[in-house]
Amino acid sequence: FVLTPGNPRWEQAQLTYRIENYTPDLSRADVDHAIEKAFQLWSDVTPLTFTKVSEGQADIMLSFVRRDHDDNNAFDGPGGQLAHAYQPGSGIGGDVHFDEDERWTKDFRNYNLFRVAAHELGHSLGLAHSTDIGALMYPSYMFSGDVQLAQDDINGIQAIYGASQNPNQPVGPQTPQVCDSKLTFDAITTVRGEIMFFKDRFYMRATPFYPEAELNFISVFWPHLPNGLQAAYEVAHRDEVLFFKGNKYWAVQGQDMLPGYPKDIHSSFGFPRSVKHIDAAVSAEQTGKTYFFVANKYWRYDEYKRSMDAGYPKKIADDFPGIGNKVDAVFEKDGFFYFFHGTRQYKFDPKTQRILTLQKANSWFNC
Amino acid sequence: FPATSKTQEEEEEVVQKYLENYYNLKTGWRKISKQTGPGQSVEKLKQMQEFFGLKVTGKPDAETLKIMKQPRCGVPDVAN
Repeated sequence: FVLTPGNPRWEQAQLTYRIENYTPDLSRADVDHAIEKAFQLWSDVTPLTFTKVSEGQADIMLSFVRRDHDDNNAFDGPGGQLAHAYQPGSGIGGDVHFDEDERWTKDFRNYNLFRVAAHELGHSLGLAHSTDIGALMYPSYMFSGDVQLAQDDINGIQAIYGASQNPNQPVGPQTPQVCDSKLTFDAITTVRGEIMFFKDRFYMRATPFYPEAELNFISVFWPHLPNGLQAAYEVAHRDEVLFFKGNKYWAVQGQDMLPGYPKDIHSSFGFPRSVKHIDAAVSAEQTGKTYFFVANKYWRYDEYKRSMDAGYPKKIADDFPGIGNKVDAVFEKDGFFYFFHGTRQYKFDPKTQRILTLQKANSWFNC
Repeated sequence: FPATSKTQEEEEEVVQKYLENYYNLKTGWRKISKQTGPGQSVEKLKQMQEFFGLKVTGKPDAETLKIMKQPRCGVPDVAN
């Protein structure tokens, strides 16, 4: 996080705000609610309180304006700049301006007013932009379904105002660090020749553009997928990738969600009701056999017959000796299976049923 | 395929505007082009690439341009 240079802050904890005008894109009630929720995010983690007033000068004035609006910081029409805000202080200090040339929404469509307001209020309270892509105070617009303060945002605002009196201190999600030696994964799959690693709300992948690896929100590619995926695998001959969470799964083709999902793993694959979720899955491209790993057992499914093979489940330890009794994630590359459990990664040859190498989980990133 | 001169012109415009808006590049500095030599605008471009965790090349590569085209907050990334 970054504090605004000069460390401007509000000296009083009780602040007022006023919504000077309303966008026609949403009902007044929706605007009031979005702004109220945005203030609530910050008051939950600080001693600050925010009271809405309907007339006169408030500490934080919020308005919807377009192009040149007499503050020497003209907006630029649709896209580009969405909003801006001023650091704590009198007059224009703390004020928030939303660009009326944008479409303001209350869902995942561009641009979610709650999400943008939450960011701008960070500036109104004394925060500058954060380099943490998972933080609300990151400069570029990201909407990953839920709007919440990341731990980075909480650390920043509490550096200015201290913590709230709240007995149970809210904590926020941490953004994975691709070169953290303790990094573990929720799911991993190949996608059209690339390898994508999933953790919480994020994907990671090695690309030539980034020094270590690219990390971004899963919603950048698949806005309707849930966070915290548990398994994923690619069926190359159908050009499909399947994602699993709980007893549901989704299928995508490239960036397109396939229709009719989510579906249920029991009715689709024939898992017994006792299976509540899948730990990991991989489909062997050559044979069309998909391996589902659940606790210390695994099932094998035939992607051509679209049915589970007989004689399963079997014990993981019997047929994949050495990789342990639990799998977090697995993918196939060049005929080898790469199994992940905690920070360990096993390169396994399914033909000889032998482990070839043992590496750190994040060995695929240029750390 | 090599970008047409018009595309290149537009991209230079995007880079220039972005650095002026968010990295205090003084307006009117000579245009950034792929062949730009060292200068204030290259330093600002490196500052932006550093902020976003990109490879610090000082050149407006594809990933840098992709981030510059993303909708964002109008507040600068560095102290004004």
